[in-house]
Amino acid sequence: YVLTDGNPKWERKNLTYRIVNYTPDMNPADVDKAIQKAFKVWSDVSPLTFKRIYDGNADIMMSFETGDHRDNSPFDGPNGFLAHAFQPGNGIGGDVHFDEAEYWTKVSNGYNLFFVAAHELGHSLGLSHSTDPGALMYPTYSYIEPNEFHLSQDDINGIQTVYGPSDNSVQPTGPTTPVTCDSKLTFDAVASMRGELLFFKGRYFWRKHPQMTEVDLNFISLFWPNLPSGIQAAYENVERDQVFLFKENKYWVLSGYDLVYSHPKSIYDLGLPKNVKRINAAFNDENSGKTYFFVGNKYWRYDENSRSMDQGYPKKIINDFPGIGKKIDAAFQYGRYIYFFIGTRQFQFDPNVKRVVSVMKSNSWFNC
Amino acid sequence: SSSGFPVAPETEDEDKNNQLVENYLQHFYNLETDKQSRFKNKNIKTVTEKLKEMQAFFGLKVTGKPDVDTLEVMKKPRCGVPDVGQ
Repeated sequence: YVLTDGNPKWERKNLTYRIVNYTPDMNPADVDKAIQKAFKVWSDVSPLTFKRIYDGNADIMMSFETGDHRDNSPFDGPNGFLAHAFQPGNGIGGDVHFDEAEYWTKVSNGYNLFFVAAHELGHSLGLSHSTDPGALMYPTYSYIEPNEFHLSQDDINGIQTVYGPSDNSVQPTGPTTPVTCDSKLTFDAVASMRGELLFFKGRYFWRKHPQMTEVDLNFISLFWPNLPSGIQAAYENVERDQVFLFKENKYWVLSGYDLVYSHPKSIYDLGLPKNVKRINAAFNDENSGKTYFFVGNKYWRYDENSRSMDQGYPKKIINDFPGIGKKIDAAFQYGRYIYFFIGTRQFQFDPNVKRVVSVMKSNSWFNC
Repeated sequence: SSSGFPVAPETEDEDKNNQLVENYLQHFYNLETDKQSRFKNKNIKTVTEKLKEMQAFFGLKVTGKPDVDTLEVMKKPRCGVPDVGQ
C-alpha cells in the first residue's frame, strides 16, 4: 500500500457523504446500494463511519461528470480514465467523480460501480495506488464478482496505518496476493490450455507458455467472470479444445477460451459416486483419451470417447502411481510425463516405467 | 470483451504508441514535457526513466521500452488519479 504524499487524513472518524447526481445507466436504488456497499468495505476494517446526507455539503461528495468538469482533471470519454477522487480535505477534498461517459453497471459488463467507488474511496480516505496486483488500490480496473469480493490485506494494512485498527473485537483480515517465486507456493489446480499452462490459486491464475520466460498473474474473474475462485481441479481435453474446471461437486467447461455456459454441471453426471464431494486433481492422457480423477488416496478413470467411467474403479493411487501418495493438489500431463503437485513439491512421473523420475519445487515452471 | 484471451496485436503505428506512452507518463508519472518545464534543469527525467518507473510499478519487465506488455497495461481502463506524486 502507499499513503498519499503528505499523509493527508480526516481528523474526524464519523464522515458524511452525499450522492449529488445519478447515471442514467443504473436505477438510482442500485447506485445507492453500490455506493453504500463501497463505504462499508472501508468501515468494516477501520474505525471510520459514513453517514449519508441528502443536501448541503458532505465530506465526500459523489457525482457523475463528463469531460472537462472544472477540476483541472478532465475525463476522456469511454474507457481510459474511469473515475478519480481527491485526497482528504475541505472543499473538493475527498470528493469522488465518476466519468459519465462509461457504462456503469452492478454486474460484470461495462464497469462495476461498486468496485470503482470502493477504489476511489481509498483515495478519499488518504491512500494512493498500490503496486500489489491483488489490492483494491491497484490502479487498473479488473472485475471481481461482488459476492466474491474481499478487501485485500494490503488495503487493510494501508487504511489502518492511517486511521488505526477497527473497533471490532476481532481484527478483520483479507487475502494476500500469492508471490510467483515464493518457495512455499502451492497450487489448487493446473491444466494446459492451447499450448499454455494455467496454474490456479485462490482467485488468481498464472498463465505460462512453456517456451517463454514470462509468466503473468491474473484474476480468474478478469477472463471468466462467472467462474468461482478456488478451482480445485482442472484438465484439458486437447482433442475437443475444451478445459474442464472443478470445484466441490460441480464443474465448468471452457471451449477455447470461452465459458460454454455460466451454470456448472454435476460431477455425478460423469459417473462419480455420490460419496465423492470434491476432486483433488485431474489430468487427461492425450494418447489414450482417458481422464484420471484423483480423490484422497484413490482415483477413477473416465473414457472421454465413450463419455463414461471405466469399470473397476476406484483404485488406490499408490498401486498404479508408485511414489505418489495421497492428497494430490494438482496434476497435468506434458509430453511423456505426468506432473503431480503435492504441497510445495512437484513429482515428475514417467508412466512408461511407472516411476517418479524427478522431484522439483511446485513453481519450477516459473523460472524463478 | 473478456473472451479475448490472447491480447493485443504485436505492433501498432509507432507514433500512436509514442503518443499513448507520453500522455500516460505525463498524466500518471509526472513526466514533464519541454513545454511545461520553464526551468531547464538536468533533473528532468527522460521518457525512458519514467517508463522504467511505470514498468516497475506494475511489476512488468523493466526495459525502458514501450514493449507489448507495457502498451497492454497502458491501454487498460483505470483510475484517473496519478500513480506517483500528486
